[in-house]
Amino acid sequence: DCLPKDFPHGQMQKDLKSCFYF
Amino acid sequence: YVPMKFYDSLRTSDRSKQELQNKLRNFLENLQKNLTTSTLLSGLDTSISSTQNHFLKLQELSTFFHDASETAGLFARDSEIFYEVTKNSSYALLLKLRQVPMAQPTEIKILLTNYFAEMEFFHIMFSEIMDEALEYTQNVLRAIQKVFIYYADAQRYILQDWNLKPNMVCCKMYMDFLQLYSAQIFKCAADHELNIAYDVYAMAETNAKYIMRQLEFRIQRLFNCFLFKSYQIRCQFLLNAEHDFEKLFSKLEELETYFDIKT
Repeated sequence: DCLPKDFPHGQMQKDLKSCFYF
Repeated sequence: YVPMKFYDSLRTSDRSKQELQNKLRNFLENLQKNLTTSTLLSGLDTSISSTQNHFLKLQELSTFFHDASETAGLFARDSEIFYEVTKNSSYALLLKLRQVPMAQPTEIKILLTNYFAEMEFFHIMFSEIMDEALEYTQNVLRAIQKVFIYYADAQRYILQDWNLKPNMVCCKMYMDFLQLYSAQIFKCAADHELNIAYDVYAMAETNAKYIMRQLEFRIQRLFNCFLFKSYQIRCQFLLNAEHDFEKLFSKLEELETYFDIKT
């Protein structure tokens, strides 16, 4: 339960997601 | 009469516990100060002056969780060996007792049978309580091992495959993100329950040492009793096996109550 199953995707805010070239 | 293996496994397990405690000590404080475990891992200066340094620190954080996972796994393994060796040692002491010369007067043989029965019962109770402590500490340590390695791998995966844009704004944002989650994960996985696991282990260890010494003493006393053939004087304890084990059984009860409350 400590780490959400969709970590890190689900936890990242939009502006942080834009910091990656997926 | 206590096998050397008992003391060896105890020392090894203690060392692993110490290593885990050293590794996790002050983690939250260090994280709070500067999202970095570099002071824990290498004692380097933590000032951040470039993007390159940010990346380095991000890698160090992942390495920290990876190492901590491994250390938790080692303590889980070594403490499990300790618990198993403890149970086996108690059984080995019982077997030793079985080797006392059987060519004794019939009335003594009957007393001996009662005494062995009491001792066997004690061993079963002792093993069950050790199993309780073992199960608890294993569950906690294996959970920590799993969470830490998963978190370390997630970080590694992000760093290697996602290509973080090499600018300060992105680095800073990602570090803030990791700082928040590292603290949460650390607290969730390794705070309260880990401290209980340490306490349970310490209590099991102290009592196992005491009980081994007590069993050893009883064996020596039994051998003396047969060696000198002075049953009336040296074998008095055989007359009331229950009374002889009373103190040890109450020790087990205390231990079980302690574990029940703690866990």
